[in-house]
This record gives sequence, structure tokens and C-alpha cells, in this order.
Amino acid sequence: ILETQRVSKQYQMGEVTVDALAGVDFTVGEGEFVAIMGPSGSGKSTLLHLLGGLDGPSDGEVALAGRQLSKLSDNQITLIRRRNVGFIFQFFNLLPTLTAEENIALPLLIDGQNIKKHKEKIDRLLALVGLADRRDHKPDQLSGGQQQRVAIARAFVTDPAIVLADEPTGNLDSKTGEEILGLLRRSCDEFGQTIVVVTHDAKAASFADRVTFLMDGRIVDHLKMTGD
Amino acid sequence: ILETQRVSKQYQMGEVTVDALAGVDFTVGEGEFVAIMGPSGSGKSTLLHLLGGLDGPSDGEVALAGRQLSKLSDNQITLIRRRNVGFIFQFFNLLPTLTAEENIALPLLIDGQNIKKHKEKIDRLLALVGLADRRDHKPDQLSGGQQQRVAIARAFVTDPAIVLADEPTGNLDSKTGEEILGLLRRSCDEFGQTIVVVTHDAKAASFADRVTFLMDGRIVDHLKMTGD
Ligand SMILES: Nc1ncnc2c1ncn2[C@@H]1O[C@H](COP(=O)(O)OP(=O)(O)OP(=O)(O)O)[C@@H](O)[C@H]1O
Ligand SMILES: Nc1ncnc2c1ncn2[C@@H]1O[C@H](COP(=O)(O)OP(=O)(O)OP(=O)(O)O)[C@@H](O)[C@H]1O
Ligand SMILES: [Mg+2]
Ligand SMILES: [Mg+2]
Repeated sequence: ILETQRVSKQYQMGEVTVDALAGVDFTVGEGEFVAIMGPSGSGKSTLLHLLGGLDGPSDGEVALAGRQLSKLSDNQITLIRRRNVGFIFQFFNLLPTLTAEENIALPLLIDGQNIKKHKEKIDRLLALVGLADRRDHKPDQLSGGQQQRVAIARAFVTDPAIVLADEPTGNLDSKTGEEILGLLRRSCDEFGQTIVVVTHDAKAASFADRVTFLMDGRIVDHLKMTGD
Repeated sequence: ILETQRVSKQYQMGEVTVDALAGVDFTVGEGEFVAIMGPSGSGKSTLLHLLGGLDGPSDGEVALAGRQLSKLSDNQITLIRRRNVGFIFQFFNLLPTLTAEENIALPLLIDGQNIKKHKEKIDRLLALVGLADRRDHKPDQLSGGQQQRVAIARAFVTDPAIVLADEPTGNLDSKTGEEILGLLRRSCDEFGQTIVVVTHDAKAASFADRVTFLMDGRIVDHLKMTGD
């Protein structure tokens, strides 16, 4: 359902070329829960953004929801992402003028839905991430971990087939973090969602089916989690 | 050197009052390394901002560098903070138009210093956080953990007596995180700096002399780290 073939991503800084990713072959099957780990700066966020069609590679091919992105226009890629992907950004990207509840509802609004029809779902998501009593707070009236949880809830509101999460527990205490990881695990086991989590947290990786390790823009190792 | 007495912080949300902190007595001695832990939303960032004079309490007293802040004007508090405190924010607060190197140098500039005289110190800080080859990158050309490391380096550039760090390893892999924690520990042991770290990471807390636990805006427990 997600795939990169020989993918590279370079950034030009004057005369210097930064190789953020080099020759990455990465595949995620439908309904899998995969974790991506690696040192700071190793290319994890870059890979996640390519997988979600938020950016294009310098070289190689990316397939999202089975569609090869190099063959599609930007508009087509945007539609595929909106239909299929929930993205949890490393720094959330919440709208500062909207409340927690409105930020969570935003993907539905963008999709042309009538938000009133989804009130029950939004209430349930707020409760799932422990923010029922913070629904009217704007981002600057929320703690760091509360903002992160708004971003997490938002990623699930369209019931997407694929959830891409960039360090979803980075600002959470271990108890709250485990609740979120449990939510991701259940989405996979009960609802068949495909989950890709970038994480520095070994405990988060332990919730996945397998772990891929990045270093200096390349895949260097794999680990299969034999859950027992 | 840092103290809160019976400190409370309330936010008014229409008819509802949010008690971010309630009756907090907290003291840090000169040259100590203290960690503050607690669930997401328990008041850790709020407490750190009050300790650094970035905000005022609703009730109670705050002393910074031995001075009682309620007796001082905003300008006086700002001067005391600039002279004595290096702050690492939970979400960094880097200037998007400046490079990593320029962001690190900013406190010196604000202090009216000639930055050229401090080139060696800035080079050393860049190397200490592993960003020598990223000095010309702006924040949007840096990974999340690289941005965090710029914020960390910036907090040390004025050799402040006090460093207040809000989740300084939240976006770092465990190896890089330990290097940063080692840097904080050495600042305390070798240079006598006073360090207060808010963290969700038990390993980070283990580098401290003692740990204070917050829950629902109150101090609920203490732990002395008997380092041996
Ligand atoms: N401006 C504000 N208006 C209303 N409530 C606020 C405001 N700022 C913070 N709060 C509330 O105060 C409480 C404490 O916030 P704080 O940022 O100190 O938590 P924290 O312990 O740092 O959490 P985290 O670990 O998630 O960063 C939270 O419940 C938050 O919703
Ligand atoms: N726009 C850009 N221009 C130049 N270099 C960039 C740009 N964006 C990212 N990079 C570089 O690409 C590399 C990979 O970045 P990426 O954000 O994918 O790392 P990461 O693995 O997510 O790191 P972290 O764990 O710190 O979040 C980094 O070394 C970074 O400096
Ligand atoms: Mg990243
Ligand atoms: Mg906080």
C-alpha cells in the first residue's frame, strides 16, 4: 500500500549537496504497523513526507495507496492523500486560530463534510486522547503534549486507511504515550488501518510489527517484532 | 537561587477557571541539577516559565537569582533574566529567518556584544551539539532534533548562571539525547551552573541530583538521586 523504490532526496545548499535520503527501498503492506527509527537527522521525517506525497523525491519512485505518484499531478496526489492518509506532524501544524475541537474537525471540513453530522465521532476522539475538558482551548492555551494529542486525534477523524505519525509520543509522559500507542495498535488490529510511526522511543517501536532503521539517509537494518 | 512560595497560576476561560498550578513551593539551590517530571498538562512548562520570570503567578512569590520578582518592573525582570538565565523552550522559538549559527549567537547580540569576538565559543557550541556542518541552515532546513540542538546551544552562549530546559531531549534519539544530558551534567559539575530540566524521560531525570514530581498543578513527590 506504500512503497519507495531507490528513492533519493537531495537539498542544494549553494555549492553543497545534502543527501537527506539515498537509495531507499521501503515497503509497507496493507494493515501493517511499521516503526522507523534512527539518529536525529538520519532522514526519517523526509521519508515519511515522501510516503505521504507531501514532497517529491529527487530520484526513484513512490507509490501511495497503490498509485505511482510520479505519474500524477499535484492536485491528483493531494486528493489521494486526503482520501487515504492521516498525518501526525513532528510539530503538529495546528491552526492557532482554531480550538482543539475545530482543529480535529478540520480534515472533514476540507473534505466538504457537514461537521455537525460528525459531532459524536469528534467527541469520541477528544475523549480517546484525554482532551474532552480542553475542547475549547486554542493551541496557545494547551500544554505541549495536549497540542500533540490534538494532532493525533485530527489524523483519525476521516478514518483514513493509512496513518503516518512523526514522533507521536515525543511530548508525552510514558503513561499517556502508552495510551496513544495502544490507540495506534487497536486501529491496526481492529480497523485494519496501516500505521507507520517514526519514533526515537524504543517502547513505541515495540508496539509495531517490525522496525526499520535509518542512518545517514539509508536503511541499515530491519527487526521483526515476534509478538508473543 | 530559584524559589517559588505558595505559587498559583490560573487561566480564565470564560466562566471556567483552569488551575495550571496551585500552592507550589519549590526551591533550587545554586549549582544544583533538578529534574521536574509529571503527566502531560500537569503544569511543568508553566512552573518553568514562572521560575524564569517569563510570566507572573496569580498568587504567591517567585525569586530568581535571589531577587523577588513581585517587587520589580517588567524591564528589571527582563534584565535579570538576560544576565542570569539560558532558556531552552519546549518548541525552541528559533527565528526562522536566521541560520543555526545566527540563532545561537542571538542572546549575545541582544546583550549588546560584538559577535565576532565570540566566534570561537559559537564554533565550540556548534560542535558540542553535533551541528558544525549545519551552521548555515535555517530552521526549515533542519530536522526536528537539529532545531532542538540549536535551541540547546543558544541557551549556553552567554554562559548563564541558570539553565532552564523544557523537555530538551524530546526530539532526540537516545544516543544524541545522552550527549546533551552529559553536556548539562558537565555544565553543573565543571562550571557550577544551576540546571532545571523538565522532562518525560526517566533517563534524563537520572542525570539530575533530585527529581520533583508534579500532578494536576501540585508537587506530589520528591526523589533524591543517590548517585553512586
Ligand atoms: N493560556 C492558557 N489558557 C488556559 N489554559 C492553559 C493555558 N496555558 C496552559 N493551560 C493549561 O494549564 C495546564 C498546564 O500546562 P503546562 O503547559 O504547564 O503543562 P505541562 O506539564 O508542560 O504539559 P506537557 O508535558 O504536555 O508539556 C494544562 O492543562 C493546560 O491546558
Ligand atoms: N530544506 C532542507 N535543506 C537542506 N537540508 C535539509 C532540509 N531539510 C532537511 N535537511 C537535512 O536532511 C537531513 C534529514 O532530515 P530529517 O528531517 O528527515 O531528519 P530526521 O531523521 O527526521 O531527524 P529528527 O529525528 O531530528 O527529526 C538532516 O540532516 C537535515 O539537516
Ligand atoms: Mg524528524
Ligand atoms: Mg510542557
